Amino acid sequence: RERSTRSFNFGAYHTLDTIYSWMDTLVAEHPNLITKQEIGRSYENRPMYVLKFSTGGSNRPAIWIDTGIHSREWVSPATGVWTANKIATDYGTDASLTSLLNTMDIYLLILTNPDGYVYTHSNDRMWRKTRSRNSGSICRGVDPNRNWDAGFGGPGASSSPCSDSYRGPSAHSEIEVKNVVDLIKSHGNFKAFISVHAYSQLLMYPYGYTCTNVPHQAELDSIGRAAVQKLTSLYGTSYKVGSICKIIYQASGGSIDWSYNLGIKYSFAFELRDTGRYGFILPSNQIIPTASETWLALKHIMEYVRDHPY
Amino acid sequence: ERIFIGDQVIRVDVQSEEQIQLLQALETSQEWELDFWLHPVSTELPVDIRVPRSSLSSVKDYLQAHSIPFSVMIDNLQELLDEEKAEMEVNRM
Repeated sequence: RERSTRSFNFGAYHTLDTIYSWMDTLVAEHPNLITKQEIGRSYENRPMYVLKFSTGGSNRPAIWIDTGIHSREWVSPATGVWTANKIATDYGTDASLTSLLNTMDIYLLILTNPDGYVYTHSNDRMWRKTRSRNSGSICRGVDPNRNWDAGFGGPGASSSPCSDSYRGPSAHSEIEVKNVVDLIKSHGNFKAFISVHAYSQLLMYPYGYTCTNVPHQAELDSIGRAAVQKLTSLYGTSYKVGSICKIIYQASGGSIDWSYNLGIKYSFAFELRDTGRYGFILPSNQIIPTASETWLALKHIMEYVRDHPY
Repeated sequence: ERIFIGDQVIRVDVQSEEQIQLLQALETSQEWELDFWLHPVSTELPVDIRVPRSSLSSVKDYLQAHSIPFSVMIDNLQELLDEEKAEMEVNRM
């Protein structure tokens, strides 16, 4: 049976194997646009694949998007899958996206925490962290969004391996985090870093590890509000916009603080919907509406980045 | 596979700074093995807590004793997970 992404059900949750297999099909269908790059392996030796959307050039300015860093937030990778297909199918027909991809690359890491994601399917649907062993403890895993070298070890992360927000023994101790850090640093030309989480309908920018404003706070806030306006226009889903520290809580070791401090000015984190009362168990019939509304905000941010080179 | 029969997710719409502090005290105590899906941060955002079945009555007593209003967002988490798994099976086929 000919495998085709057209028969892929984007309105359903899928296992890691199915998502990885679908990636190959997507790449095969768009050989001049998409390549799949293994950026390293997870703690349990699963490959971490980035989908690179590029129309040529060398080391072009790039946009980073990651989904699934917290494994129980299933709507995040599901949105990543839908978004990958959206970029692939709209390139060449959507003038704005086409012009963006004629000057920039997009890197999309759909399963940023593969071991945790598999574990939510096989053992514990509520698992959030990585699956690394913590020496001296029976508890496993590190919160991969407290492990980045940005205010690492500060308030808003736990030093207890049994906590869901355990920061890890040292910054970038988690191989899943280090794989991304190494890619971003070796590439050296990322202009935006967007991390997609769930849930609570927030669009946030740095900092999380301190409530001090970043130098570009006004610009990031303005981009965020305009992006959310686009998102809300589709189904009326209401979002809040602000810095991580001010809008939710002080959280140290977060990815977008690290990317911002590295010089990637346009750093944002999404907390996608639950517009109802399902929390992490968002029904699959809300995947496509969630991804569709998120796309409007993502696209706005990417267009802004395209039009404001630095 | 870990199961969550009888676990409930309760939603607290915090009304005051004092209630936030009372919930933060709950968050730090390990006793009831609470899983905060949304953390007590401000009166602007709800607080969602997954409560293991074994802790349900203690937690509800605590909230009622401190006049913290709450509602049950998910009555039996395992039921929702079973539905999700069944749906994935159908989609896979």
